[in-house]
Parts: sequence; C-alpha cells; structure tokens
Amino acid sequence: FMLTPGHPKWKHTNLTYRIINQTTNLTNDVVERYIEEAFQLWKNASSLNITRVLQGEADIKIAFFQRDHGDNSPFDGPNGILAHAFQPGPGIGGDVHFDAEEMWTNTSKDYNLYLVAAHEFGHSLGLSHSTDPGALMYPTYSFHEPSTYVLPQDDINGIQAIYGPADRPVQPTGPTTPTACDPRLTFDAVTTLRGEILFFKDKYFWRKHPQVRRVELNFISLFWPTLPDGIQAAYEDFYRDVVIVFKGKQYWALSGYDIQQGYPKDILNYGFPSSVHAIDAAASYRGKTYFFVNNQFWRYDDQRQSMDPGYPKSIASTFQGIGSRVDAVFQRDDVFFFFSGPIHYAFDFRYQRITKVERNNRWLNC
Amino acid sequence: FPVPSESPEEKNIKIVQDYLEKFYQLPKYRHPSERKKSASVIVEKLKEMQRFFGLNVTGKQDEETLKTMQKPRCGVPDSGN
Repeated sequence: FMLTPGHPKWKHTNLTYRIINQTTNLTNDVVERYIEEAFQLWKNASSLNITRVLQGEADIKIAFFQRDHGDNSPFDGPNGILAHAFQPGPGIGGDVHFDAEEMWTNTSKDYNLYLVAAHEFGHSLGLSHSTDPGALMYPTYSFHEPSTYVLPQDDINGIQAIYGPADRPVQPTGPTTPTACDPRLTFDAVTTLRGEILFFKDKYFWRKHPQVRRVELNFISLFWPTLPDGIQAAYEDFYRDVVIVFKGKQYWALSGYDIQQGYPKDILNYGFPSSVHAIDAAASYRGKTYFFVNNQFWRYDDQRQSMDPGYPKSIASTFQGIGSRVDAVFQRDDVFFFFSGPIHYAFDFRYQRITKVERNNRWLNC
Repeated sequence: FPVPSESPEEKNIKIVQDYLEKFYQLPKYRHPSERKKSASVIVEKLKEMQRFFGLNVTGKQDEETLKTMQKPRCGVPDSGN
C-alpha cells in the first residue's frame, strides 16, 4: 500500500459524506446503498465513523460529472478514467467524482459502482495507489462480486497505518495476494488452455503463455465473473475446446471467456459415487479423463461418456512415486505434471515413471 | 487532402505520452523540439510505470505496457500528489 505524499489524514474520525447528484444508470437507492456499503468496508477496518448528511457541508462530497468539471482534471468519456478523488482536506479535499459518461452498474458488467466507490473512498481517507494487484487500491478496475467482497489485507494495513487499528477486540483480516516466488507456493488447480497454462490459486490465476516470458496474475472474476473463488480442479477437454473447472460437487464448462449455458452441473453426471464430495485434480489424455480424489483416481471415457470399469484405483499403483494425494495435475506431451504441496512431479506416461521433480514456482519463472 | 491518418506508431506514442502525463507527472511538452529533448525523461517515467505494474522494465512501449495503459482505471496519479 502507499500513503498519499505528505500523509494527509482527517484530524477528526467522525466524518460526513453527502451525495450531491446521482447517475442515470442506477436508481437512487442502489447508489445510496452501494456508497454506504463501500464506506462500511473502510469503517470495519478502522476507527473511522462515516455518516451521511443530506444537505449542507460534508467532509466527502460525492458527485457524477463529465468531461471538464472545474477541478483541472477533466474526465475522458466512456472507459479510460472512471473516477477520481481528492486527499483529505478542506473544501474539495476528500471529494469523489465519478465520470457520468460511464455505464455504472450493480452487476458484473462494466463498471460496478460499488468497487470503484470503495477504491475512491480509499483516496478520500488518505491512501494512494497500491502496487499489490490484489489490493482494492490497485489503479486498474477488476470486477468482484460485491456481496462477497472482503477488504484485502494490503488495504487494511494501509488504512490502519493512517488511523490506527479498528476499535474492536479482534482486528479484521483480509485475503493476501499470492506471491509467485514464495517457495511454499501451492496451487489449487492447473490446466492447459489452447496452448497456455492456467495456475489457479484462491481468487487468482496465473496465466503462462508459451511465447511470453512474464506470467500474468489475474483475478478469476476478471475473466469469469460468476465463477467462485477457490477452484479445486480443472482440465482441458481438447475435443470440445472447453476447460472444465470443479469446486465441491459442482463443475462449469468455460469456452474462452464464456461460461457455457446450463452450468454448474453436479459431478454425479460423470458417474462418481455420491460419497465423492470434491475432486482434487483432473487431466485429459488420449480420449480419457483422469480424476484424482484423495489417494485414488477414476478414468472416464470421453467418447462413451462414462467411467471405465475397474475404477477407482490407487494413485500409487499406476503412477509409481506419486504420493498419496495431489493438489493439481495437467497433461502435456504425454507427461502428467502432478502438483503436491510446493513440489511438482513430471510423470512420463510412455515410460511409466517420474522424469523430473521441481518446485512449483519454476513454472512462474522463479 | 484527406488528413493523413495517424500511424499505429504515432498512436502508441500518443497513448504513452498521455498516460505518463496524467499518472506519472511527465511534463507536458508543447513543441516537437522539446519532445526530442524529453526522450530520456519519457524513458524514465515509462520505467517507473512498468515497475509500478510489475511489468518488464524495458523503458520501451512494448505490447504489455500498452495493454496495461489501456485498462480502465482510477484518475488519481500513481506517483506524487
């Protein structure tokens, strides 16, 4: 996180805000609810008390303007700059301006007002932009479901660096962004996707492109807004050109950026017994899909669309040297890459043996 | 004569210049002559932006940098007041 240069802050902790005008895209009550909930994020993490006033002066005045609106920082029409805010202080200090020409929404469609408002209020309270791509105070827009959004730890640390801890017995905590080169890094799920490799972790995924050196960290919600965090398994169905992702007893089919209609479905469709509550890992290979659950695995025939007889088998019996349980697996060029804890094992299916053991973050150029 | 359309290269230079002026305090240069002198300043500001976003710090307007510059964002600068 970064504090605004000069570390401006409000001297009083009982702050007021006033909504000066509204946007035409959303009903007033949605705007008012979103703004109150966005302030609540910061109130929960600090000792600040921020209440709405309906008229007269307020510390934080909120308005929708377009183009040049008299503060020497003109807006630029749809997209580009979405909003801006001023650091704590008198007059325009603390005020928040939204670009009236944006399509403000209360859905995953661009741009969700709640997230932008919560970000701008961080500036109103004295925070600058964070270099943490998972932080609310990161400069670029990413969608997150407002009803489940939790203020990231980086932003909690930032607001508490200015105003001290929240006045409550238990300090709030939030999600931290995984760091690629953490030697203990584990993955939730890994899959190929049209030549790229996606490494899922919590609410994020790293995207590794064969021709691009840098591995990009993205929010899952940026690509698939309605997909839950914490994906547990994923595999690429090469024939249907889709990626299937699993969480609990549910699975979804992803076609590029789209989630296919009719999902999520229940894993019972694959023929799992009702005793299976979740899949640890999955990989597709030569018309068969391998599902790993605890220390066993099933083999599913993609053509017949049913489980092969004689399964489940123990992982150790077929994949010698692979421990009892795997976190994730993907298959490429006849090699199954099994990820277990911070280590992954390359198991060459043709020679039926492990050919390489490495740390997971080797895939992330560490 | 039809106005010569901007070449992609010129368009990208404009995107970079505009972005660095808005978010990284690149001084606004009015005259092309000033712009030539400012090349090293632009490279430094470009590196500052690439460092902030965790991109490869090349000082060049590569594809990833341009892609980041075109993402919707907050209007508050990333450095300075």
